[in-house]
Amino acid sequence: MLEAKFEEASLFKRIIDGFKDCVQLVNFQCKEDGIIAQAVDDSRVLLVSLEIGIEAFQNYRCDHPVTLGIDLTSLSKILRCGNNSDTLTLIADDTPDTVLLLFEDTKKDRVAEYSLKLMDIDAAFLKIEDLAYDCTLMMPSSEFSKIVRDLSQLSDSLNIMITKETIKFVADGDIGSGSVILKPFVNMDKPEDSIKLEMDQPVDLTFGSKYLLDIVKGSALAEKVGIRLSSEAPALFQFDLKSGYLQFFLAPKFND
Amino acid sequence: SGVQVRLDGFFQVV
Repeated sequence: MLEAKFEEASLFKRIIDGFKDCVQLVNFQCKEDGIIAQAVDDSRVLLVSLEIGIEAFQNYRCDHPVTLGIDLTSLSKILRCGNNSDTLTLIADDTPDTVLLLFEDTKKDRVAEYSLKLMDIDAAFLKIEDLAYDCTLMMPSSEFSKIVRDLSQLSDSLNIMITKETIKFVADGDIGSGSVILKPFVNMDKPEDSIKLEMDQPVDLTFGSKYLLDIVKGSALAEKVGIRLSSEAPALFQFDLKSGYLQFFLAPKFND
Repeated sequence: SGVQVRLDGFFQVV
């Protein structure tokens, strides 16, 4: 029996909105210590990995591990039916063919109940080793989103170059080119605006703009984004939840 | 521009 209650339906909605545009069929593995989900996009370039810990829920109970095969397009339709301030409880039995979504407005004594049919999704589960990265960058997620949205207008590739004290984003396309150069800095009175950089090795990597445009949709979940880059491995873009995270692993592009 | 690499090979299936 699974009973997972979010204090606010908006949290689960923002989590799903963070990756519903890049993957569609997702197995949510519900265990006693929380919910994890993983999916690879159709082009097998982007891996989404979600973990929602128990502390993210108002209360959480999962007697036996259960996997919920969900079509995110259908789930989004139902999430739109609840009010952001409602509580949302996910309810499923041990061998479910549906998951119940219960929206409750405690003030107005209003209850809305939806049942979503589950799917049998045959998806391989990938083991994500703790990779060694050359660079780790922590920056405001809104700033990263703006840079990605601005530069992706100029090219379908976005280059990220990091040296000792400089982070440079470059796009060079048919209509012209653009670059944004950032420096690590600590903002004492607004720490969330700080940009922190740990660089073991300089990196000069190129990524597909369309994937970065999907990744920045996770920005609604967290004020900061963690970006970990390596010349040998996919890049990791991580948005932290109160308990858990939404991670995107993106394979790079190589120049001809 | 450039050649997009895939994730296969970076992560092994469990």
